[in-house]
Amino acid sequence: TGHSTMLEKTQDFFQICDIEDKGFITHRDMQRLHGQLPLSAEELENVFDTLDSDGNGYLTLQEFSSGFSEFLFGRRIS
Amino acid sequence: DPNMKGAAANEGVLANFFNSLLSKKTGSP
Repeated sequence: TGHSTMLEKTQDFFQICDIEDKGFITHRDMQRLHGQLPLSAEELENVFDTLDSDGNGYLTLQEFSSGFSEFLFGRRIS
Repeated sequence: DPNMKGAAANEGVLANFFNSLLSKKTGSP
């Protein structure tokens, strides 16, 4: 179904960031994406802070996926 | 409202990030 595909995608993306398979993403993991993604270090920090909704410095899969679904469905298209 | 402005900017960065991940994924067969 569409839902499980999205879940797979979310997990795929999460694993791109969590290359050590820790189960969470840190600031350091995020900075490692610099060079792999066309985003500046500052933008990656911004993404991390936006996704880290409780601000504890760890991005869980849940925080990550809620940010992803916000991106997919919560965009304001006028 | 400066808060709204910040949220909108973050939205753009977030979209940028996920779009990049999407194209990274689809870029490899």
